[in-house]
Amino acid sequence: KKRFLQLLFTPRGQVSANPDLVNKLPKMAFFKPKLTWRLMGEGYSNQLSIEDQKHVLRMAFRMWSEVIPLEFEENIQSPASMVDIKLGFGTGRHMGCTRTFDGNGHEFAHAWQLGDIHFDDDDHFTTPSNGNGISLLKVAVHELGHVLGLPHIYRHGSVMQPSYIPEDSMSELDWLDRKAIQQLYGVCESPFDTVFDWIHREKNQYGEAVIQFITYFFRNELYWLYENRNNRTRYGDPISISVGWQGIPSGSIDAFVHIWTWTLDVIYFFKGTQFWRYDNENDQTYTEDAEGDKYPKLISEGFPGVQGPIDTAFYHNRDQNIYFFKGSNVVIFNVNTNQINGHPKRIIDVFPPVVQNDHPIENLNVVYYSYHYQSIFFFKNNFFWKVVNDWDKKKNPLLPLNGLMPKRKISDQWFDICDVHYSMLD
Amino acid sequence: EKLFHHRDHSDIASSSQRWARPILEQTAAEQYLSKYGWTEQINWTKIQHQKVENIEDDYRAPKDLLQLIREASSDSKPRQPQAVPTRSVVYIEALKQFQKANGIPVTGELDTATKGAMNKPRCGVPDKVLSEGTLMYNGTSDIANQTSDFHRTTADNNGGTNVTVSSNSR
Repeated sequence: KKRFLQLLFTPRGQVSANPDLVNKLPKMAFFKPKLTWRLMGEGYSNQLSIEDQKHVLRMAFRMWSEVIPLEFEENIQSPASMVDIKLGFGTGRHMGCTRTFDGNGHEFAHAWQLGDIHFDDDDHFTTPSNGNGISLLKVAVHELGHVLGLPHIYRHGSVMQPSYIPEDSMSELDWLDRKAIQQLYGVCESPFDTVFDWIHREKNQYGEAVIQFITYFFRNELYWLYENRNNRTRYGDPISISVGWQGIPSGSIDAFVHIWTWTLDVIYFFKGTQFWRYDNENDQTYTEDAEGDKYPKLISEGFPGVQGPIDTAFYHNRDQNIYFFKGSNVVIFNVNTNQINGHPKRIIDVFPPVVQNDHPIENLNVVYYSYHYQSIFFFKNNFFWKVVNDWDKKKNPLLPLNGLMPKRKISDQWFDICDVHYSMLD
Repeated sequence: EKLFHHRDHSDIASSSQRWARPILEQTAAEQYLSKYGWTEQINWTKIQHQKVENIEDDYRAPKDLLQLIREASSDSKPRQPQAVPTRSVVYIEALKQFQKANGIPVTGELDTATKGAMNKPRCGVPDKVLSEGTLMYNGTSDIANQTSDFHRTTADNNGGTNVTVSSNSR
């Protein structure tokens, strides 16, 4: 269950949003985790098909949902009074609104905080695929910003600029716009199932083999590609696992392991008592690999001495071992000898805390080696612990080998990995 | 049905017949600055809950755009013997604030650049809004001055590179 829901409904103090702002302006933001919306039947535009209108509006809602812990669902059945955000197109005096539209030009829309959005149908709105006219998507994103509590912002690049800037008609929410809305609604925080860097080889323009990595986060049925250099997810994510990863279970993946040695290049996904081998070339799981192994396969068969289900696992290329984590223990499996090294050990003994009493102890969600940070991270709930690496030891030789640094919030290092309502998934 | 109020359905007639009045002279500029909160903050929430009957209907009957521009241009020409409207301090100050916020030269005059900014398509929500007794920003965001403190590292020692180059389209 998402912990932030309890935080949002706490009357005072412990809110994930900026407490000063929320306490001073209690009516600036919605205090529900899910909002409903509807394009009113009497408010359809004369310029676009209903399908196009709804598609664009859905995308606009989704763009905000991708950066704050708020979901939006279209509601076409309940009484209108029960719908949180109603949208419509009108001209002149419209829909009982107190503000009259002025015809073609000037005002193209307006919105009421925590309320409805009206678009001036005298203005020429277009869909993202059509470059001529005013982008309905951009206007909708802007007006939704008002509904959610943002004012106009005079900053180049902000979606909340009052005037329409046609040059960047498909503008996304930049870093500062995200921070602005997150001051009202907080950031997304929810445990992950697995996180990994996908390594693959490609040839560059000169025909040279280049090794590249892509970072993925998995949670429930969704996954995100994370752009480390931009400190955000790929625009448009999350995506359903079943869409992007053919053959693996559609949700709640336990672990990802990529064994990469001079002689082995194998990718495994784990869930429950089974594991799957992934075919990188054909972008789907094997049903039977070249060695004749059929998948899915029992973990205990593929890794003698290891019993599924596991909490998580990762491959350490330094010692060529797979570390399987389960409960408070870790089992070390050597890929060369194909057997475990000794007995299960306590996680806290193999990876001791740097600061006393600051340790996940058991039931890890993720153990992840990041090529971007060149470090191993332990994830549990909304926190991570970094494993001491060589560079840390050089700075401070007193740090224990494989020690776990003090915990930090995942959302402070990997930003804006937010769920969206299932109805917004392709 | 598509809602209409006029017998001849002219209120839902073709959009090409209705044009917003361009802002070309001081009176229109004053109205603009007042409407969007530059002379005095607007209580947007109060406006939302006002009765429709109490609102002055300034929606204009269908007019040709060229006709509107001619009318506005003729208004801006000095008429003899009428005096040029005086400019209040409040208006000039509001105009300067508007010019500064829009990144155009702060002249206090309704010059070409200012007219251009005022005639751009824009959102109908006022720029300076009074909400629940507290001013919500003043046209510039304090957040714009924040610096992000996220950590960036390079990942070239392993010979690997992050393939995800920044993309502007989803």
